[in-house]
Amino acid sequence: MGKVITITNQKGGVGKTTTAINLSATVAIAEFPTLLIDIDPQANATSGIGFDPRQERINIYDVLINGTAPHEAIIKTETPFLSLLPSTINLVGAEVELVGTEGRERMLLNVVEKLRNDFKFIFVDCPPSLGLLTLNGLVAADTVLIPVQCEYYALEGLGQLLNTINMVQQGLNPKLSIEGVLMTMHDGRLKLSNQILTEIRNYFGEKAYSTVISRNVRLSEAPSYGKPIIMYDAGSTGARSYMDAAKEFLSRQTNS
Amino acid sequence: MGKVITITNQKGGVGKTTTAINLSATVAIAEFPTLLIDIDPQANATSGIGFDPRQERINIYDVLINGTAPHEAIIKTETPFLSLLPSTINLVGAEVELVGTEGRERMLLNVVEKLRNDFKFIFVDCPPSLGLLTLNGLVAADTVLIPVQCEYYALEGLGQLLNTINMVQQGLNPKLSIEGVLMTMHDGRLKLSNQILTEIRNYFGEKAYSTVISRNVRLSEAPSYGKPIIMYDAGSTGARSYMDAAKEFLSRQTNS
Ligand SMILES: Nc1ncnc2c1ncn2[C@@H]1O[C@H](COP(=O)(O)OP(=O)(O)OP(=O)(O)O)[C@@H](O)[C@H]1O
Ligand SMILES: Nc1ncnc2c1ncn2[C@@H]1O[C@H](COP(=O)(O)OP(=O)(O)OP(=O)(O)O)[C@@H](O)[C@H]1O
Ligand SMILES: [Mg+2]
Ligand SMILES: [Mg+2]
Repeated sequence: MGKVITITNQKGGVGKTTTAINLSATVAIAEFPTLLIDIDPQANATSGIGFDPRQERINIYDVLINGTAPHEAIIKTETPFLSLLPSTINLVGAEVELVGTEGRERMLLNVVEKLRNDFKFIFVDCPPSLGLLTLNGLVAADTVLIPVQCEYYALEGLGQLLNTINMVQQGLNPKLSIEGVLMTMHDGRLKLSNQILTEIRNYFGEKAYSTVISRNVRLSEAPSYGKPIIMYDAGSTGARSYMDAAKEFLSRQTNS
Repeated sequence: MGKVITITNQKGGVGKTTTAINLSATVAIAEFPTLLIDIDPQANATSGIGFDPRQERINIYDVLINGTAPHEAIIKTETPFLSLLPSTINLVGAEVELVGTEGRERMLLNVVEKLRNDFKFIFVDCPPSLGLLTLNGLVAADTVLIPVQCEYYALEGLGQLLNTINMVQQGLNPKLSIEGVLMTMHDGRLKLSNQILTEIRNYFGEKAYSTVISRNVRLSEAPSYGKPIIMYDAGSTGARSYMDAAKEFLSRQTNS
């Protein structure tokens, strides 16, 4: 039975996609069959792992809205044991198109239920908002992983996100729990970066991952080659950060 | 007659709020009466300039949705000649609440029409999406300023943004034009950063601002003190970048 982990934070540019691609790829390399689902209309996870979102193909829009079988949209990536359910720019209209549709928050849930037997882990990348698509991600998830940038504004939005998670736990998905909080783009030389890290650790305690992803230019170069960091530059600081994060993620599975 | 400049880019974390606060503050310092309108439910521009978004006060939600007179919501900031129309977390529900409401794309337009005689420049900060709130920003605007981060994913979303701007020009706001494209978080030491800069300049030509905002930690520290960079550390690289950007913005007004 596969586990569904949704990666979300409505603050923009905090490393959701970078974490979705690199955590799923590094977990896959350890030979766990892994699926990455991209539900962001920007389709950055799709392009960052090497697939042009403008190319015609069966995608998440067809699966969520037209009822296409998910297996028809799933593509193997060049990373062993990692598959992708790609996004499309056309998803941007979904939020408005579906207003009033019965069960529109459970569309992704219905999809992942058909996939749990085929993958050990299913990661979901979300857009920077708390709208219908992110809500689908939270309703479909077993746990939610929250990337938090080591920046001032990153703290501001956490309250809103936790409220939304709480609302989903009360109603649409009572089993939802927090997988953890992963600090991203940390720069040990900056006072602000270390202050935010301390504040997050105090606030989230054991839920805050001890692994911290440091700022590393190789992580921002990798998507321009369509590769996860482990395939682009396995020796880089960025690859080591996500290897540590994958190890911690896997060890937290057996403990829980 | 005041000019309305909307600052937008649906890619998250590219420097929309940092540009909205610091460009408006630096233009205000030159003694142009300036208003900053925050239509992002994250309310980062509101908190970044020193006002707690959780505090009860008249805000953009009341003005847009309850029909409160905009002057009742406008507050003076500590920066001379700079006022703020604050946002609120409650705005997050607006997109769903207003579906089907006649003229919901023109709510902000109706507001700015009442303010044009009081301010020389009105800047609008948008959320990271192409939803109803950003659409309001584009319909209300004379011009749109596009911050672009010097990163790979930043290029990906520009096509979608230009399509949306084009759609608005065809229909709801034929006078809309592009104010310019401002490169942000540039790091001259990084090959990727310089590559993106060259690509943007080639693509946008004269519309690309010659001023480039370099990455500078003082810019990310300033919001934690609730101050624009010009008030937090006027001697910093970040302050000089935005002073250059303000000079270029003002010189482009007389030329156009
Ligand atoms: N640890 C890191 N070191 C250096 N650059 C990074 C790191 N993590 C992410 N980046 C870069 O920062 C930018 C933002 O990251 P990313 O796009 O993953 O964030 P996001 O939260 O998915 O953004 P959005 O809110 O638009 O979906 C990207 O250009 C990415 O390449
Ligand atoms: N030139 C810069 N140098 C260093 N840090 C910067 C710079 N510009 C912005 N930042 C920091 O980068 C982060 C993202 O910037 P900002 O919040 O302004 O982007 P945004 O586009 O408004 O994000 P969102 O999509 O969430 O609205 C913030 O923490 C900000 O302080
Ligand atoms: Mg993303
Ligand atoms: Mg912002």
